[in-house]
Amino acid sequence: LTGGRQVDEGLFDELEELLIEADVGPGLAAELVAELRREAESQHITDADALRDLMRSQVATLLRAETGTPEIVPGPTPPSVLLVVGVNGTGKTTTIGKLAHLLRKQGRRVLLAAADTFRAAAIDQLQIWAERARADIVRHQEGSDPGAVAFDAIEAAKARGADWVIIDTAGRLHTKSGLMRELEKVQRVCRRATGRDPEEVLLVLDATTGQNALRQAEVFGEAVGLTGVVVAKLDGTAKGGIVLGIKKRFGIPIRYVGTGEGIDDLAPFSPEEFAHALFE
Amino acid sequence: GLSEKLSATFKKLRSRGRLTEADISAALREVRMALLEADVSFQVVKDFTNAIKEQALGEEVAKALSPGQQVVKIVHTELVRLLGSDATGLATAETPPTIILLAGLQGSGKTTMAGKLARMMAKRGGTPLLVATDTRRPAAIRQLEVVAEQVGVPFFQMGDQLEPARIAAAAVSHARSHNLDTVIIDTAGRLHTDAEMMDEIRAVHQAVSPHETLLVLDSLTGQDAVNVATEFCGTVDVDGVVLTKLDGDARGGAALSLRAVTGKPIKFAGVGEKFDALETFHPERIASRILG
Ligand SMILES: Nc1nc2c(ncn2[C@@H]2O[C@H](COP(=O)(O)OP(=O)(O)OP(=O)(O)O)[C@@H](O)[C@H]2O)c(=O)[nH]1
Ligand SMILES: Nc1nc2c(ncn2[C@@H]2O[C@H](COP(=O)(O)OP(=O)(O)OP(=O)(O)O)[C@@H](O)[C@H]2O)c(=O)[nH]1
Ligand SMILES: [Mg+2]
Ligand SMILES: [Mg+2]
Repeated sequence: LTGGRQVDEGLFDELEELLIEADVGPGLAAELVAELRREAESQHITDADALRDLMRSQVATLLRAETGTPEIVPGPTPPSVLLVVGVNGTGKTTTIGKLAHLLRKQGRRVLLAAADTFRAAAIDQLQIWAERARADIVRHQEGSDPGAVAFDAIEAAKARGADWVIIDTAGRLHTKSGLMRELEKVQRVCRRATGRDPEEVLLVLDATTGQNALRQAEVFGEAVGLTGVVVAKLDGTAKGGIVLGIKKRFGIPIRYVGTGEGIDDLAPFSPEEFAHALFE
Repeated sequence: GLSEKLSATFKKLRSRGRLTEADISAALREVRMALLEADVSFQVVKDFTNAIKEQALGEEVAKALSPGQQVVKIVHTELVRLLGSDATGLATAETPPTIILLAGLQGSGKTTMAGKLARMMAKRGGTPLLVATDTRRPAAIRQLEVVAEQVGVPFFQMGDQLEPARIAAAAVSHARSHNLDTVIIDTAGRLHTDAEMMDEIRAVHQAVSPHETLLVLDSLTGQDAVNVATEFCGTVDVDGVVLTKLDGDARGGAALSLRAVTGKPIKFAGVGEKFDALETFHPERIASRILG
């Protein structure tokens, strides 16, 4: 893209195109390039490589969380609760398996709650991840109440001294108000069981999703309050640029990225690495 | 939506009298913005706005009482034309069984779609067989088994230790010997950039020569739709596409991208999680959705 080039109009156009093709969205892409232009002018930048580095740092700054680490942080007393939510097929159940493994490697005791009581074999799928991650699991019958599963899981976690309870929920489109109310109910159950809000409510996004991800973040945020985002499937060709809009508009930190289907394919979010990959 | 934006644009312009080429460019910029926000891919948007520019510069818009509405009409008509397809039915074999192969990215909705297609066929009096060849995803075989139970059709699996191509071939023999008229092969989700997995689906395709290969694409997909569609169509003979999760509020621009880049017909729309949530694809509906 740049290699030894001089800065010209064409270069700004190319950068805008790159951002749009990364799912940053046309409005935000135009805004970022306008900001880049002003900054490049005030810094008298004429070399294309320097311009690209400036854009990278601009993106990284936008994505950087205000707090130190992107990783989830436990609450004052165990068990800490992590509620995982999102639309259908984004990678929630797989991400939970990876997170459980990550926490287990840190020496934490983890218990999984199979609160997707709707989709075919969802409980069996989580069971396999629990075995792989060496985590406990609480499960009910298919078709049972997700809130009841969450409650039992938290009670079991207290009894067994688990550090974290991770609650898997059914995928649901944010346009389905009945399903969003069900999710709010699961969160209320968590509050009743522990006397406080879940430590983390993570929205799992599919990196291939376009501008609809903004709607997802907005509606899930209104329903249960999001403390973080996980971008799964970043190992494909999709760049996941939608996180720029989410961070800018809602301020939700990006916590982890999923880079494959294996148990180790999860990494804490790095703004610099993400900004770098955006311009590859 | 685009209608309101164009009305506002033309209101400003019309007050100066006759429309100029620069005025039309302003209108086309609004169209471009609307399509990009609807997830139509960058290059397709460029080609699309170039294609309608001539009409936009024509007499119909210049003389229209409401030039904004006229431009919307041009855009809508062109969208429907591009999205519409010449072949919407599923292929059927001269001698059964008809073999249908489903392929696509992880989580796009293939296993659910397999169930929906099976249910549709069974309701018409057909005898579809659901075949599990996803040997990777935890509990994938069990998932399709439950789906088959829920829609009331026979199920075929050979565990997760054999090659998908071998399982698929055995399923076809099984269907023949049991006089089942259709074989629906569900496959593992895969990345178009994973060479090993693309070899795997190619091997399945070569082993059974499907009459119908369907790419299952999530309608929430953004700019990446072009990459996915191009690579899958380049690897196996894709006959048609199914768009899923259209019961959401994604604008669905991926539909236009995929039509423009591959020319493959969009055959079905997945509109819910239940197995009756399957519709034939309606180009006008998605055109309106893309326009916003
Ligand atoms: N390549 C890749 N695939 C992933 C990643 N994360 C999840 N997947 C795959 O995406 C598919 C869906 O994953 P799930 O974990 O079942 O997604 P989910 O959100 O729980 O799905 P529902 O519960 O049905 O809404 C599976 O095939 C996973 O293996 C990732 O980071 N990279
Ligand atoms: N709302 C809605 N959900 C759907 C639709 N189609 C599939 N789903 C859901 O999307 C999620 C993923 O569906 P699957 O059928 O497991 O997807 P898949 O392509 O087989 O996934 P992999 O095998 O992991 O690649 C599940 O939660 C389904 O219930 C649809 O049309 N609408
Ligand atoms: Mg799940
Ligand atoms: Mg599947």
